[in-house]
Amino acid sequence: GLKNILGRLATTRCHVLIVETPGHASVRMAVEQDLVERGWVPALSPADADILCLCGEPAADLAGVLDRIWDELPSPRARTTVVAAADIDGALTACARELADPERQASQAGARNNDAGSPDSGDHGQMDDGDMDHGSMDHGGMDMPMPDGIALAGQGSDRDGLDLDELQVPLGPVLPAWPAGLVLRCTLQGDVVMSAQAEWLSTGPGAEATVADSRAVVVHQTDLASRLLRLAGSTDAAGRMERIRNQALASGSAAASHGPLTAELSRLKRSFLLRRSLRGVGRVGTDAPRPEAGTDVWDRLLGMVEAAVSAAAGV
Amino acid sequence: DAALLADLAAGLELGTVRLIVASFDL
Repeated sequence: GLKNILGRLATTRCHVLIVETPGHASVRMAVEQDLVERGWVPALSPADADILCLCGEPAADLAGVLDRIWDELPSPRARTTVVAAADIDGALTACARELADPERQASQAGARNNDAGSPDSGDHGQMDDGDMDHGSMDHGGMDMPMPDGIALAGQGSDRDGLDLDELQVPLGPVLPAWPAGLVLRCTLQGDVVMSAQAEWLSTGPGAEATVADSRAVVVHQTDLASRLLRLAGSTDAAGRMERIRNQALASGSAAASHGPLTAELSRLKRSFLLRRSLRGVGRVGTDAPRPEAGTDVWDRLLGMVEAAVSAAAGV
Repeated sequence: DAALLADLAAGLELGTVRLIVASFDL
């Protein structure tokens, strides 16, 4: 009885790691909306998550990544795949029930250790995933004296003339506020990206049919803006933007968003801190043959909100 | 596109790279 009560209490505020597969942004948004209604929270990493929620069936290359991520979720845990907005409520409720079921979790935890042969080797398997851990420990000036285990820099090649390890760190495909299916393979020296290569998993971007009605534009642009604001550390503004998005999704019309959006736009323009941190970042060269030519992150953020405002006004 | 992202990422920290990626409509 006690276990059941604790289980129920523990599932009142589940942390859900949402993984969007390419072409399923609308399902992801519907899940996010459902989480708000339940009072649950989106998880920022596998370690923080109780539930792994896939939006859309993943293709083979993404499925491999997802199995690794599933391994990183601490027990108790549950996993579900939703392909249509109508299934979300049932799927998440089933996950909560699974989380609160002590027998089921115990048998799952048992199966987990057996898979790895022994609990010990299971632990090692999990450590291997993070490429960061290894690189930073192994090499680093082995022939130099290492006071307190801290490697001294050798002579060499980074931008300060220091010989630093080159670490291969992939960004994506599963990160909060990250485009679905994008992997950016970065070569790091210290905390600086020396070079990067971008690639798309499976279907690539733009698999979803885009409907060019004004509500879809408002939803899309506010979605982009809220992710950017969240990454920029402006959590309150991101939350407000997300509420505008959810409202547009729920109400079925864009016109009602016009008032809140214009208020939000003028608030953004007055935000000194945000402007300071985004101005000049990621500036695209003026000679680039693209619509973003000559803009930086700040311009593009304002552009998203402005596009949403004019769509809501019916332009 | 891929080449542009790779170009913009060089010389920056990971957090900044994520900001830049988020600022595009991908």
